[in-house]
Amino acid sequence: EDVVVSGVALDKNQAKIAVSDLPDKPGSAAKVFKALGDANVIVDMIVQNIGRGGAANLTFTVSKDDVHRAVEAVEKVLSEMGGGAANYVGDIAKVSIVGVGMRSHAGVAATLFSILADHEVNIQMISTSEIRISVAIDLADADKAAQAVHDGFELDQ
Amino acid sequence: EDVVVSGVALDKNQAKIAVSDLPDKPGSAAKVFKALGDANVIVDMIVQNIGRGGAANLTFTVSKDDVHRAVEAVEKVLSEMGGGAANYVGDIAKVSIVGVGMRSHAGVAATLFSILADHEVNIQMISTSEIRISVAIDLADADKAAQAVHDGFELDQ
Ligand SMILES: C[C@@H](O)[C@H](N)C(=O)O
Ligand SMILES: C[C@@H](O)[C@H](N)C(=O)O
Repeated sequence: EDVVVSGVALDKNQAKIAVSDLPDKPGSAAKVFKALGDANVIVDMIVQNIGRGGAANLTFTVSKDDVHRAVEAVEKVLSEMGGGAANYVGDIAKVSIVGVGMRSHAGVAATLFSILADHEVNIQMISTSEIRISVAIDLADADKAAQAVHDGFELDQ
Repeated sequence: EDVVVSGVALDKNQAKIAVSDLPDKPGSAAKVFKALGDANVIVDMIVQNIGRGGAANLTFTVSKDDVHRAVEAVEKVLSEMGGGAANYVGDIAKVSIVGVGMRSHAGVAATLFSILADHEVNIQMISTSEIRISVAIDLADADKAAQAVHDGFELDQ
């Protein structure tokens, strides 16, 4: 597949919440997101990586207005589950490149990550799909990063 | 946005590679994926979650044929970087639900996670985008999970 990166998207209204020491067994993630759904929290990125010793960390982002409601809803369900902690980590910006054929190219990801590295932007989260690679970065780097990615992939205005 | 889950996708040909203790500073991810791109490895899911104490874990999936080439390429670049380790964790299946309006609904994610929990399927990785929620699960659970998700969202044949 030829890769065609057709655009850059930037969302500066997100906050990152980390759920740590979640029991790594069926049902845990369902309970956390049911609590968020019931609290009418709009969730954007959901990222879970490798678990260790029976516990997993799960990170998600919400719009800044929903942070306190989200943390409250998750802490309540975690105490019912008898494990884990939820923390508001900070405000992030989500920078995404969108296009076709992204999935099969480690090279496209490497290009995006190199552009960010050249501008001293640290990557906090990564989430990919067939047509999109998204990274969470410090909110303070948002505009610089979006401009650098836009120029780096030579996208039209 | 109304949520319309329009389909389930299943990929049973993936292997999971975990890169741990990656220096959590600009450039690390770029080096890892440049090495994979140079080795012509096709990467599917890339997931990075929260870092701790200056080190981050990053997980990615490749087609099973590429596992050894991928681990070799990453280990080589990690030794040049002076930190981190790469491990082939095992074979996984990727189950995805696709549709519009997914992003804003913690409820859709909760439904997917609950269906998996009801069938004793443990979630190993999660990655989301605006139109897709993907989970990595044990390869042995692939067909059971895909059928359960298909039925749970009442999708047509
Ligand atoms: C951590 C969480 O994802 C758990 N493995 C579950 O299946 O719900
Ligand atoms: C861990 C890795 O993502 C690092 N933070 C980077 O920016 O490359």
